[in-house]
Amino acid sequence: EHLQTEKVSVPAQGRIQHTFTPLYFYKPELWWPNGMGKQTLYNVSITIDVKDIGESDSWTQPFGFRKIESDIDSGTGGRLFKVNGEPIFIRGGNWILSDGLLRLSKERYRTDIKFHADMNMNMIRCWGGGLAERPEFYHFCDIYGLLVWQEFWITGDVDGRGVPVSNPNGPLDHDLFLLCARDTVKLLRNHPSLALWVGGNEQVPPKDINAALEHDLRLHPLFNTQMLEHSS
Amino acid sequence: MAEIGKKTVLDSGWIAARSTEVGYCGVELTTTNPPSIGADSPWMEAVVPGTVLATLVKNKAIPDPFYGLENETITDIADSGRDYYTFWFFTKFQCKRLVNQYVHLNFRAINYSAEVYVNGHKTVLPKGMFRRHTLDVTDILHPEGSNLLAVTVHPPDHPGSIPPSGGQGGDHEIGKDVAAQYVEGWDWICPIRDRNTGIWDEVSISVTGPGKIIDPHLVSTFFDDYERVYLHVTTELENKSTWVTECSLNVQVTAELEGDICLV
Repeated sequence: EHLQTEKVSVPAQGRIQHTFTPLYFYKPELWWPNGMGKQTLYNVSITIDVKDIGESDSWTQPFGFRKIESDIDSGTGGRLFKVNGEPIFIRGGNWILSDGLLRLSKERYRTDIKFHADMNMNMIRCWGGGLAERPEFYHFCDIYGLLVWQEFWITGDVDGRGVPVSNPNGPLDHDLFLLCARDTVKLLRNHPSLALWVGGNEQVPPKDINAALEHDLRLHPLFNTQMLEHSS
Repeated sequence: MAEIGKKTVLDSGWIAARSTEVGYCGVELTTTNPPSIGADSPWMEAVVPGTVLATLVKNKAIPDPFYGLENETITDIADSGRDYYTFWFFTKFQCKRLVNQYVHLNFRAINYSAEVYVNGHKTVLPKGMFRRHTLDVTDILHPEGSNLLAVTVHPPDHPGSIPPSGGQGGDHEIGKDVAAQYVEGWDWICPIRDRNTGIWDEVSISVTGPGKIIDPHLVSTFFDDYERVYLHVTTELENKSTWVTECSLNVQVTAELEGDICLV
């Protein structure tokens, strides 16, 4: 029942956006962080067949059904996380990057990430002075159940709070920063381990960048409306 | 040869050379004067994906900066200037396309800007360490399938310099660019001499028909205490052809049971 085909027409040399009718699942296996349950992953594959030509492109992605929520606790001022409705005590590790010459391989990522899971951690925080981590990093966080807190490329020391104070308005090209941020979100957004996007380390990005990031990353309107009662 | 919808990763057979030591331009390198490694040649085996320093360490042109005080012996970009760490990367790739097929060359990340040459055709890649680049190379591939690719990679625009006292992020100049800031050094790491210049993430070739799937987005919503769940799938579609295409779009979700058995 989890196979759906829809007809679309794409104009010559054109580009469209298509949203499938939502696929319904009854009690699917959920994805859980390390120590809370299994990291069940489904294979989602999309193919496009062109009339009179045949298969034209395909795409696959391991996907985990999970709901991650986080809010600031009024009592402590700390951020409380919930996964699939269950509160989770965050045991997190700081992450800069795996190698200063960027010799990053699947084997290296698997080893690093599994090490964090073996240390009984359930979150890795990617510091803003390092990288937007790579799909292979997220893939192994998906497999070993490490939630990821991913910061964008702003740090207090370099952007307005360091000694001497420098770059109070962040990078010179704000449009370039937002273009890179949007492309990074598209690269990483389907990984179940991705838990939180954060503007920067110890610093709020410049107002225009921060406003654009908050707008682009706002909760999808879909989540503000209850789906109609599912037809039987 | 890449199948439809699959990508061929180009992660072997790369060579590199310092730009100031190469006498040919990108057009010549990818047509009449393809480079090769040799006794008097400035070209060396390259690490792609990787950085310029990774390639130099692999060829023992510099010591590994993370042993002892070796990093102190490596010239910092602030002292050498940006040209010293502006490098050519070159490789060959096979790709024979059929009728109604389209071929793209994909860079998942380059630091910081670059010019790409394929069989004598130049494309300038815009700046930014954290962005993907996709080039449609369909019409510039060689019919017999053997193609030449050269990329010249420039360091960040503001590599900055490291004050004698070091400190968090050196003189903070790197913050003017959209790039990793740790490379000027921090309290936990020494400065990276090339500021991580290079083709630092995956390079691939992908082949499609006229219909191309771009950046799908998967979102799940939950109701009735996680009993009723919906998967929302949105994708961009591009039609590479010059005629309207009628397409069937399929989405399939399979659960991998233990081992290789799939439940559909």
